[in-house]
Parts: sequence; structure tokens; C-alpha cells
Amino acid sequence: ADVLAANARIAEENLKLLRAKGIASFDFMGSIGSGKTLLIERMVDILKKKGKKAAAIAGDVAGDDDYRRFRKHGIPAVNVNTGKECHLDAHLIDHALGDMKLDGIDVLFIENVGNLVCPTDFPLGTDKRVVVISVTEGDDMVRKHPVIFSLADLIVINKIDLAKIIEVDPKILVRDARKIRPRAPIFLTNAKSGLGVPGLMKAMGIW
Amino acid sequence: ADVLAANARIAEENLKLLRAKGIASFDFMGSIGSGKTLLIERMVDILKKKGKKAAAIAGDVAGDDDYRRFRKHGIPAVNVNTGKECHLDAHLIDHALGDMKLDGIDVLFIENVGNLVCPTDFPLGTDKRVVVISVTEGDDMVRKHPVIFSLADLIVINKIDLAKIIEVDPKILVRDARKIRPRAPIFLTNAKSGLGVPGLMKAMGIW
Ligand SMILES: Nc1nc2c(ncn2[C@@H]2O[C@H](COP(=O)(O)OP(=O)(O)OP(=O)(O)O)[C@@H](O)[C@H]2O)c(=O)[nH]1
Ligand SMILES: Nc1nc2c(ncn2[C@@H]2O[C@H](COP(=O)(O)OP(=O)(O)OP(=O)(O)O)[C@@H](O)[C@H]2O)c(=O)[nH]1
Ligand SMILES: [Mg+2]
Ligand SMILES: [Mg+2]
Repeated sequence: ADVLAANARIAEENLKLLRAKGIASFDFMGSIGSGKTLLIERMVDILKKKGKKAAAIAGDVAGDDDYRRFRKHGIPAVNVNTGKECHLDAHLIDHALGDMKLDGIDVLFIENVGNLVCPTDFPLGTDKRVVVISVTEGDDMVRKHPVIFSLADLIVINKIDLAKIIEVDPKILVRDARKIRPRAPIFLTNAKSGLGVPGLMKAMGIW
Repeated sequence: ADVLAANARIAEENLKLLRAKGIASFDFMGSIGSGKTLLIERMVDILKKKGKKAAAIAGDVAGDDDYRRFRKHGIPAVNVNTGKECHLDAHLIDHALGDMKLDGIDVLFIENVGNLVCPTDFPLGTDKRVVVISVTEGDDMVRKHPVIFSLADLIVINKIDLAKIIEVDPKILVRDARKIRPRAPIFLTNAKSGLGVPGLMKAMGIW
């Protein structure tokens, strides 16, 4: 319980810092391989065309795959490896922010470790928390993980181009998400083609 | 550290009990939605045709979806909800075994919570640990989660029917798995059609 209280305090500080710098910030959570990185890459490209500057923090258990993908877009990025932990926490973000030049940044994307359970207890201090799942994981993903969806500000159901071939009806996922979190807008996206991304960005306030 | 030592002791007891009853037991770990349940369902059907009796323990954070799928095959099953924890542990399995009639059972499948990080520290006391991922999660899944693959007895790359459409080359996943765990056999499967399942069952010693 102390760990969670300490995390909440540090998250407050992170949010104050980001808001003071005028940075819109987002915590992208979701299942392993659901398309978090690709969605962020799409948004980064769109923001660049609009003359806005993005930055990213890539959270992963091991390796720097996602970090390198972000760097290819020419944006400032920091890699955070969590080792045995399956979630980022506010303390790690506090450190990562210390390593970044935040001046002139408009939008900060934080990609959390792929996991639909552990990140729930550890808010990072961002404006909004986005939960991303994909149809290829099956039609029971939402109802099996009620807690993370109950605290989502935005819900994304990605890889809808594969819904027919995997025989999963996205309406089932939407129905379950509405039940758990009626107030969060739900977006159907194809991160490969970019379909649905502008609508999501509008709801995030970064379009 | 005490928690892990206690878990290891109880796992020993579970294994002794299962071996005394002549039950071959398997811990199915892997990413969320990778196809663990469908693979087990396929195996249960094949075992039934061979006159062998299977049983299952379904581990999930919440809900009883997987448990109900196992029950549809007419096999004894127990549902275990882990709540905030993203892994099963030997203690929960000890309890679940207590709730099952084990006499006459040939094979026990334990489906762990979908997660490529947390289950690594908690062996359950089964004969073998099987790690299942699917191509739809991307070609970086193995190298991003070295620890769980380093302790796998068998590695399964599922949904290979979708490899072309998701543009993921299964050879990359196989290469990464060989690097981390050269001794574990690797299987490419399509749990929907059953392709690759007999080979996997042979390596599990239940064919
Ligand atoms: N067809 C299709 N493929 C997608 C889509 N989104 C992502 N992918 C593919 O799915 C795989 C995983 O995408 P990533 O962006 O790496 O997913 P992630 O959630 O960041 O993965 P982790 O960080 O490892 O948890 C990659 O092979 C992507 O090309 C989509 O909407 N449609
Ligand atoms: N095309 C295809 N679909 C598959 C395959 N294996 C599983 N699926 C589908 O993928 C989805 C998830 O399968 P499950 O068996 O529920 O996966 P799981 O790993 O048990 O999921 P959790 O228990 O929720 O972690 C379902 O919609 C399945 O029909 C496969 O080999 N090919
Ligand atoms: Mg990623
Ligand atoms: Mg399952």
C-alpha cells in the first residue's frame, strides 16, 4: 500500500512538470503485441506533418526494439527496461523525464510494458491512459480484464483488418468495454493502414 | 525470496502427487490470446479419441471463459481467478488439485494467466512448461522476453496460418528462440486447423 501511495505522489509531480511545460502526455497500455508501437509511430508521423514535436518513452521488459523504432522517426526517445517487473511506474518515468530535453515538445507518448494486469496500480502521471487490445487475441479480452478497462480514458481495438480472418466480431469487444467503462470512447483502428487513427487523435486532443 | 522458496517447496509436493497418480502434467504459459486454450482443446479431443482422460485447471485474472470452454469437452476442470496477480502459483494449484478427482486421469493441462513475465518465477510442479506465442504479436516477441523462453521445455509459435497476412516471418521467432534456449524443441502450429498439434503432443509424450 505504501508503494502505491509513493507511486501516486511521484505521478502527481510528473504531471505537474509536463503540464508546466505545456506537454500533452499519454500512457499507452495494452496487451503484448497489440499494436501500441505502430499506433504511436503513425501519430508521430502525422504530428510531424502538422509541425508538432513528439517524444517517446519506450517501456519493455528487455531490449530496445521499440526505442529504436521511435528513434527512426527522428524523435527524442528514452528506453526503459523493467527487468522482472511487468509495468512501468512513476519513479521510472521521473528518471526518464530527467534524461530528456523537454523544451519544445508538444506531445509525449509513453509506451508501457505489454500487460493487461500489472500497470493498473501504477499511474505514471500522464494526462490520459489509453488501453490498446487487438482482435487477434480473441473476443474475450475485455471481459477477462475488467480492471484495466475500468480506468481507461480511451479504448482502442486494433488490427480490425484481421477481424474476419480470425473470426472475431469487434462488436463483442465494444459491448464488453461499454459495460465496464461507459464513459470512455472506443476506437476501431488498423495501425498498418492508419485507419481510425485521426479519430483517436481528435479524442486525445492532439489532432 | 521467501515467497519463491515457499513456492518451490509446494511445487515439489504437487509434482510428487501428480507423479504418484501417474498423471502427465503441463503448465501452458504464454502471451494473452496466443491460443493456449484452443491448443489444449485440440489435445483434449485427440486424447479422448485415444481413450485417454484429460483434466484442466484454467487460470485467469477474472471470469471463467476458459473454464467453460474446457467443460464443453466433458473433462473435469477447475477455474482459478488470480485477481491482481498476473500468474498462477504452486499454492493455488495445490488447492485446485485438492478440489479435483484425480483417479483415472492420464493428462493434466494447467493454463496459466496470459503473461510473458510474471509466471517465470513461479513453477507450479508440472512435468513440463510449455510457452505459447503467436505470430500476430509481432516478430520481436521472443527476444523481448528472454527469461520465460530460457526456462521453457517446449516452445510453440501458433497462428502460423496468419503469418503472411500479418507480415511476420516465423523463422525470426524460431531463430531468436534457438539462441535463448537451444535445447527446447520449437513447434509451428495452427490451433484452429490442428496443424502441428500431433508433433507437439509427441514431444510432450502424450501422443
Ligand atoms: N494487420 C495488422 N497488423 C498490425 C496492426 N497493428 C500492428 N500490427 C502488427 O502487429 C505486430 C505488433 O505490433 P507492435 O506495434 O510491435 O505492437 P506492440 O503492442 O507495440 O508490441 P509490444 O511492445 O511488444 O507489446 C507487428 O508485426 C505489427 O506490424 C494492424 O492494425 N493490422
Ligand atoms: N487463425 C487462427 N486463430 C487462432 C489460432 N489459435 C487461436 N486462435 C484464435 O485466437 C483467439 C484466442 O485464442 P485462445 O485459445 O482463447 O487464446 P488464449 O491464449 O487461451 O487466450 P487467453 O487465455 O485469454 O490468454 C481465439 O479467437 C481463437 O479462435 C490459430 O492457430 N489460428
Ligand atoms: Mg511495442
Ligand atoms: Mg485461454
